[in-house]
Amino acid sequence: RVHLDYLSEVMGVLQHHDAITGTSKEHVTQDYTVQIYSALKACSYSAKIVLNQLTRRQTNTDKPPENEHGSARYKDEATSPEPLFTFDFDSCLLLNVSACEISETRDKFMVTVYNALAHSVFHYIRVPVDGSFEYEVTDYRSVPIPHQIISVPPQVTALHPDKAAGFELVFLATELPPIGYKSFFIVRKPARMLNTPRVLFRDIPEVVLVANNAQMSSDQPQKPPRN
Amino acid sequence: SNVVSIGNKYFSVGFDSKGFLSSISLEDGSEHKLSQNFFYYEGAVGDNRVFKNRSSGAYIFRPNSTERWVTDHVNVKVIKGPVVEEVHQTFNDWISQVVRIYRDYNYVEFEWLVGSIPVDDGVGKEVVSRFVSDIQSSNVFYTDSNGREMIKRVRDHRETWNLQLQEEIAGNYYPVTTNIAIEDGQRRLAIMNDRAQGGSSLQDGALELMVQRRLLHDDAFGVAEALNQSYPVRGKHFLIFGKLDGSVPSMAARERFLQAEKLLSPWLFFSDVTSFEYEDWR
Repeated sequence: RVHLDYLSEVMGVLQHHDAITGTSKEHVTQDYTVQIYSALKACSYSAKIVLNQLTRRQTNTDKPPENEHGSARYKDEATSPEPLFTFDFDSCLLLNVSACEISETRDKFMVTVYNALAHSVFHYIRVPVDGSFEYEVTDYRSVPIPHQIISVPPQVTALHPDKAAGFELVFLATELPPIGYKSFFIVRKPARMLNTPRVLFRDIPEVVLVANNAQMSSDQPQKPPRN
Repeated sequence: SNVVSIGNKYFSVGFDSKGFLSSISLEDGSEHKLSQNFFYYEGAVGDNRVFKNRSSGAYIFRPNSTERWVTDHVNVKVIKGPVVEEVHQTFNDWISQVVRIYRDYNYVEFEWLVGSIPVDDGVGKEVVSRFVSDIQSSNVFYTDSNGREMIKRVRDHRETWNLQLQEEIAGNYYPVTTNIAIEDGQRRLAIMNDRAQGGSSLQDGALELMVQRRLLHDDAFGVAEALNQSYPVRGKHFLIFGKLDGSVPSMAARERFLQAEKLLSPWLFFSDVTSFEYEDWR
């Protein structure tokens, strides 16, 4: 809450007409940048904690006890069973210049795509990668996602020569649920290791993860979202 | 020296032998003229003592009526693949662009990179991307109102008084938060942007958006500094072109959905899962 308030306050400051139109003095503009950057980092930190708590709940195999209102929730997150696994969710603030430290340097990484719209969308995802590798993109049903590795113009990589690897991995994220998200598992490999046989779990029904109730259900057939 | 084209099942765009965008072909087989280029206005310079001597600056856009094309030949690199087709254009040392068509999108994406704008010649520059079509727009164009309804604009005209423009370029510029469009009853061309910019239609069939400016003089409206930083800027324009009759979904619907998807585009989060096997993660 404190971090959200901080971001709200900074956004309030940046509603000033000089901040919007670019008619503030240079050092004031630079201060606006510092303020919004630090507020975003603070909220990013908070979001990481919230998302990890969400992950912790969703990956628990034990059903949490219901409270007096009937909602399933642990009274104290610290007393909940240990999660099967946890990981951080990080924003890459240099995506606008095709640079991201995680996607360019890790052998395995996950991309989570959050759709803030109230209707389902499909969206082409562009992820900065190291062009000297091949990649596999897989969704949660073990379905390989067609993708393409494409070079970034040298004029763009020149903006951050020490950070941008110069390539982007492009794939289509289909049926992003309204106000919900999907994740993709991406592995980089030398070319000879690709196309190894893998068991496919195509019979697993679509799972829609919705942020506001954070439930994961796959028992019942899912109705397609209405657009 | 070859003419190239990129496209998908909805349409394709062609580039001439000089590397400029030159045409767009729709799925019904019809081909239409459509070109795009960058140019810049030179900023007016004055002592700011009287109105006619006002400099172009942070508050006002005031070109000295000089319009300069940045190049007559574009270096081009063409990339085609199963997901996206791209043409990488290099206009000069400080302007480049990627024209991009994804396999399942029914619009053209222009990702421009402008800067650092050189001012070694002592001239402030206001860089514009201009699209020219053969649409007979009859002095009329449309700009959005803070992302809401489209407002009709008539060149060299105001609704409530007789206008005599002293500055025919700046006087026809309007704020474009998300969308600027022209149409002629049969076809419609809309350019959507990823940030608020100034834009206009200074001749029938043409649309332009200002993407970057670097000026050497203050305009004496209060900031007391020239807009003279050498930042490179990267952004996107989205072009939708189609027929007004029988288009499903309608042009208006296509623009409205694209507007929402770009203003509230998906957020990406990255996680290091190096220590996990896929099956565990799944």
